[in-house]
Amino acid sequence: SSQSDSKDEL
Amino acid sequence: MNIFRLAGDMTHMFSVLVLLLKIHTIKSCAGVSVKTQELYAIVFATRYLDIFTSFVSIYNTFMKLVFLGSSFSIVWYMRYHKAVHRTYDREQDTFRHWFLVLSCLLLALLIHEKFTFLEVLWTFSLYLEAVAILPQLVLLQRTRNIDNLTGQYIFLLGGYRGLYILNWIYRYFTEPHFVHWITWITGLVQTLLYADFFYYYFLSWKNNKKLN
Repeated sequence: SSQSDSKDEL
Repeated sequence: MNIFRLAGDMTHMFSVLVLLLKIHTIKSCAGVSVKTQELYAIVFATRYLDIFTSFVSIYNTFMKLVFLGSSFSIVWYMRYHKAVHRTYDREQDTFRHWFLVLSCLLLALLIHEKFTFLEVLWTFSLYLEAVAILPQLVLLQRTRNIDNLTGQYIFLLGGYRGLYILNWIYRYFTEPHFVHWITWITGLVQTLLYADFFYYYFLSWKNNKKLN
């Protein structure tokens, strides 16, 4: 889960 | 989405629009490094490969298309539009940017969170974005002629990076488990490059004032 929610950024 | 992230994205979009406006209306890319623009095109092309695999929001998809479209348009203008290409500082813009691409690719192969194709390319795009402004800063130091629009472009890009750091601080305190070392460190390195540039930009501006 750690990396996935930073992928909602551009 | 918090206010810092939104303000950061808008600042980022304005920076690109300022540059496109300059190139499209004045038909000049004097002082603009095509190497930096090519690096950004590679950054967006490798980071947004997930446009086909994961959907976050219409906002995200729209912005990704804006950044992909604008970065490739700028490179196209500078390389292939005859009038614009004539104004390009070819002799001064000599930074060996493929060296940066290769180094960042190697680093992404060594340091990443997961060894998958998309993940390594995503990490590569973070490393490359951190240093993508270098050819532009070197070109500015060489030509020593910075027009208003090029100055605003770099100023807006720096603002975007600063706002993203505030966004991460905000998210760290409001969202549980929001920890992204690679994103943060590369983001910090990138912001420091801008801060260093602005520091010297401010110093030379102050000295010019004194001379007057």
